[in-house]
Amino acid sequence: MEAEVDKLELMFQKADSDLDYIQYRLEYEIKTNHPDSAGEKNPVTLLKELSAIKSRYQTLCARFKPVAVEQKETKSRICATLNKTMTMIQELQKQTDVELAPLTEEEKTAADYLK
Amino acid sequence: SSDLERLCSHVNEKISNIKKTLSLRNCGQEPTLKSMLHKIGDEIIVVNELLNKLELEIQYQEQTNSSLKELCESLEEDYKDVEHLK
Amino acid sequence: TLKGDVNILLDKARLESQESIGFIKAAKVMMK
Repeated sequence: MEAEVDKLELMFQKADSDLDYIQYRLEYEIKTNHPDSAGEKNPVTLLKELSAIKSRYQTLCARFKPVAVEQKETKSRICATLNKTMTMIQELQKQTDVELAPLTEEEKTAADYLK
Repeated sequence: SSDLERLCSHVNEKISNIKKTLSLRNCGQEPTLKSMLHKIGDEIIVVNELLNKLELEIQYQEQTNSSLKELCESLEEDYKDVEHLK
Repeated sequence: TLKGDVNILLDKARLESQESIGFIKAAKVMMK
């Protein structure tokens, strides 16, 4: 039984290396028949470049998503902190009867923007 | 069976790559396909430039993230001050 | 297409950046 398994394994390995060799010879033939020149790239080079830009896009996507999520979280934390600070200042204002100047236009716009 | 399935997909992937390369074999010779190759080459350059811009934008986003965090920390300090005042 | 996807993500990233700039400005005004 074990001998059969070893034999099968060898066959798979041979098939695998045969496939690699076929791919290598094909690419070599295309590169030879169609060498890269300044303006012209051969199909194999283009195929490799295509898969390179696809994987680069995937990498940038994976990098962008957590940054965007983190940004949203930080913004909501800022808003929450600002709100509770403003509430507390208003409470202080009541307790101390100190009149604070009303919000300027700029501050109103900013408050609206943050809301 | 999962090993066998993995082995199978491994071999199939190699076969499909060979088929793809075979289909490209004559591509470089025929004028119409040659111009298509040329277009693809140009498109790859354009997409690479877009990806460069995207990478810069993501770097900028990462910097913005850190300044937002700094802002958040100083706001929380302010809040503590007001709380202390109260 | 890949080019279309990259353009969409690029536009989205730019929009988020602009929003963040506005947000930071507004927060700094409120902090003052």
